Amino acid sequence: MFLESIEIFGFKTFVTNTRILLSPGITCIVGPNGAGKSNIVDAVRWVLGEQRYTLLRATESTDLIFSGSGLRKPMSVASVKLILNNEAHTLPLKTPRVIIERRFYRTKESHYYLNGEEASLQKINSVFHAANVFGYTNSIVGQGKIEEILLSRPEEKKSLIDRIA
Amino acid sequence: MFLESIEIFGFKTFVTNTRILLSPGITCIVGPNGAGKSNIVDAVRWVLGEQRYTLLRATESTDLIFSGSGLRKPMSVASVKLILNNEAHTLPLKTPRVIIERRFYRTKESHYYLNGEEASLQKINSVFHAANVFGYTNSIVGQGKIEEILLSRPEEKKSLIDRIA
Amino acid sequence: IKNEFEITLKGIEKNFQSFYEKMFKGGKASLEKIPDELGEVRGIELNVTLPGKKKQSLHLLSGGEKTLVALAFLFAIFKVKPSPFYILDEVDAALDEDNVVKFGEILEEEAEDAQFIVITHNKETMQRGDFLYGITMEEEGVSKVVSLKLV
Amino acid sequence: IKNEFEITLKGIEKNFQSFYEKMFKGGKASLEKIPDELGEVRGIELNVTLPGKKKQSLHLLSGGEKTLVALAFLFAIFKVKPSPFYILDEVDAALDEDNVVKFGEILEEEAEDAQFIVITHNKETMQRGDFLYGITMEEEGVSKVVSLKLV
Ligand SMILES: Nc1ncnc2c1ncn2[C@@H]1O[C@H](COP(=O)(O)OP(=O)(O)OP(=O)(O)O)[C@@H](O)[C@H]1O
Ligand SMILES: Nc1ncnc2c1ncn2[C@@H]1O[C@H](COP(=O)(O)OP(=O)(O)OP(=O)(O)O)[C@@H](O)[C@H]1O
Ligand SMILES: [Mg+2]
Ligand SMILES: [Mg+2]
Repeated sequence: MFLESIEIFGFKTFVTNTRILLSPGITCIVGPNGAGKSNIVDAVRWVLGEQRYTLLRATESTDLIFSGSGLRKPMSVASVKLILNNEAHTLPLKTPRVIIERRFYRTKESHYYLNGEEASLQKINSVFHAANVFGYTNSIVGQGKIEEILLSRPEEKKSLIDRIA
Repeated sequence: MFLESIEIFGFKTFVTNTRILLSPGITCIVGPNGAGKSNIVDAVRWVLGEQRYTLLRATESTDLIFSGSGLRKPMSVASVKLILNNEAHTLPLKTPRVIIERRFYRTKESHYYLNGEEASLQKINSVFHAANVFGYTNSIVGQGKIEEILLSRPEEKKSLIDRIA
Repeated sequence: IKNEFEITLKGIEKNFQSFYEKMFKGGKASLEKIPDELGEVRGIELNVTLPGKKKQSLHLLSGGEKTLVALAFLFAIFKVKPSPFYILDEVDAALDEDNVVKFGEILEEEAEDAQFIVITHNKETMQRGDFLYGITMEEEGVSKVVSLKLV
Repeated sequence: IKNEFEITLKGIEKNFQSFYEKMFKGGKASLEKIPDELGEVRGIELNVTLPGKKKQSLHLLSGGEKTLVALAFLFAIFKVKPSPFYILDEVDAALDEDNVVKFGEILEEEAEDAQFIVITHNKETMQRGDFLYGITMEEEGVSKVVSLKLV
């Protein structure tokens, strides 16, 4: 089970469908300030189910959809897909690839899709569980956040370890 | 009036008397992690009168004195000097150079010296005032602190501007 | 008293806009008065619109964008209430190559009227120094200062 | 339940010490149980002694030292509870040249068992990527992704 690619469309600064193919090892993302690198991180957090807008650098849900530029109108929907390789059959589906998509409309309608069909959050979470994608916020270290783990109080470190145990 | 040099002795990792001559323009300080660069910043904050130990990355006053290493014993006193050039006679003293020193002993005795003679905090502050060294925390941006000014609440920005006005 | 505040605010805003223009090619910046229920000024907020983008809350900016906006505001304050020296500790940490150059150019300009002590790991910023000091720890736990010649 | 916690804690500590040793040449690290008034475990704190220095509160460490200790702890957690992929956004910002190399070597080792997505401005870290993507904004406000070849 590995993450093959991420597709981002309409989310923050990703206006056209953007596909990022991932290495089985290290994939580096570089570029100028403000280009959209951390927006990719936000996109992955979001498709994994993050609901806290502060962690997505947004004040309200509609901040996640492309809000327009000098040359383009705002978009009406944001979509982020994770394409998981399932050739080892560790996920509870028969397909060699499993596509999880989260979509959010400016009307505030929100949907999850599994291999193209609408799915409940419960079903989506069972796939994440089988993929060992737990407490995703542990495996994602946001920009400027690396020191946070040190500065957290001993109680917080204990509860982190409790969740792991 | 300009800052000619800083002398640090016994403060944090500065075991031997260390003099840093300053350019009238830009002085760059470089070196490996943990070498002592930010400790120089703490030293200047401290000699300017900083009392909040959190801003000096210390939990108690004695944290400011060299606490010993594998090869050396702890020291008993910390001293930081600012040597101000007064050839333009803008400071309330007749000497071409004015030396302000702050000393702190492990016994918790604390003294200020002006051109080598013990001086009251009031006298020291009048020299800083004449030197336009106000609200020093504005002119010193600590490591990792550049974003703080943005994230401060509007009330805090207003009170900052009040103090400047 | 209110007049002092207004004059100072105008001065900071003017300088904030001027530094903002140097940092971003385009876009707008301003200082906004936040009123309380009586119409008095309760707070001041920074308003920025990045070139080609819409006005957004400061929280939505990228790491490097936040650094540049913060530096523009700080330098504006330095202009309005000058100090003989400033100390900047690794303020360039989040900047890309081009923005490090912009920061360095602004530093050189402002250093004509004031002293700057700049701590950095960045090779480009190091070049801006008239004096360069290396701090090392030859002996464990003990800082040593070495004066370095710029090549 | 308590046994689960103890086993997990031991595992994290062992890995924390092993990563700590890779990052610092020497010194000691451990995880300390902080008891409450009943003697129960109320919290866990990281104890580190840097080579040649005395044990100090984490707050007194330098910027780069804090990053290395935080990374050692995080990687220890990754080892004990593996995830298929990890995302690190500019975690190398405070590191000097030598520590960026150390970080990169650890990354390469850990990437044998898991995927890493690493955002960086650092040229040394960029070399570690098997795949390299450049994100640019040719058109204002719109991100564009370009696949870059490593030379
Ligand atoms: N909904 C949205 N619509 C349009 N633009 C957006 C939206 N949300 C965020 N942005 C823009 O995205 C930019 C931030 O991008 P991001 O944080 O990914 O940059 P980055 O590449 O990580 O840069 P840095 O190197 O400075 O960290 C900001 O300029 C912000 O205005
Ligand atoms: N009183 C003290 N006695 C001895 N060592 C001390 C004392 N106070 C702080 N230190 C040590 O000083 C070091 C921190 O130095 P400093 O913050 O100046 O590093 P730096 O050069 O700024 O590094 P970085 O590039 O990582 O920011 C720490 O390792 C700390 O243990
Ligand atoms: Mg970023
Ligand atoms: Mg430092």
